[in-house]
Amino acid sequence: MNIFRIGGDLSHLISIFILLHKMRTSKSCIGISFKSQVLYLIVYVTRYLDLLWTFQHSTYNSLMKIIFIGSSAYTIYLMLNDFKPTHDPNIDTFKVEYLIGGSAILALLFPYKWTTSEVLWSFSIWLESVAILPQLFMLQRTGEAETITTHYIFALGAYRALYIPNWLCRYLFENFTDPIAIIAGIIQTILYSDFFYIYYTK
Amino acid sequence: KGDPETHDEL
Repeated sequence: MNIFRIGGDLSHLISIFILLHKMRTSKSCIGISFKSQVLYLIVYVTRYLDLLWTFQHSTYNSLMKIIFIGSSAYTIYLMLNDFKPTHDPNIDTFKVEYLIGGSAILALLFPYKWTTSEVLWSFSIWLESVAILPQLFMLQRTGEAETITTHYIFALGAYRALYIPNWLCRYLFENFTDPIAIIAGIIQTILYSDFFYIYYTK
Repeated sequence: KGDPETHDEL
């Protein structure tokens, strides 16, 4: 495992910590897109189904998968229960049907294998690449975002951005390629790039 | 390595 992969995974963990910390300290979920959070839960559940049969392969991967599914479910639980009064569905209006539909079409057309787990894996990769759009859309509508929300989005974006040099290293040193993950990862990073630009220049 | 049945990334 190279430094970029570890950096990416740590960045992902940090983003989760920032999000939960923000909600717990402010006792609200203002500025957080519920739709994006639901999309992430769908992403993790459909991708990490393999926990059921690859659990023994890598303790590291398995632990991270459990953390990602668990924290994502917990975030949604908090938004639906403890902090529900602070969630405003009127500003969280992105049409996620198109994101889910588009990801499903891509997954069905170009999986590595036409098996349930491979199609779901591919679906999760495509869906992850666009899952931040409701959040970015909400940010654009409200104009001003809390600093902590921008830190969250930055850390989440940095995670997939760091996977790109990881894939380059793996291609050079391990002859590893994963075209679906790489193309989707590049799209994901491009979607964040405008945000990264604003983050750095603000 | 590279076997699509065993994705080793997150």
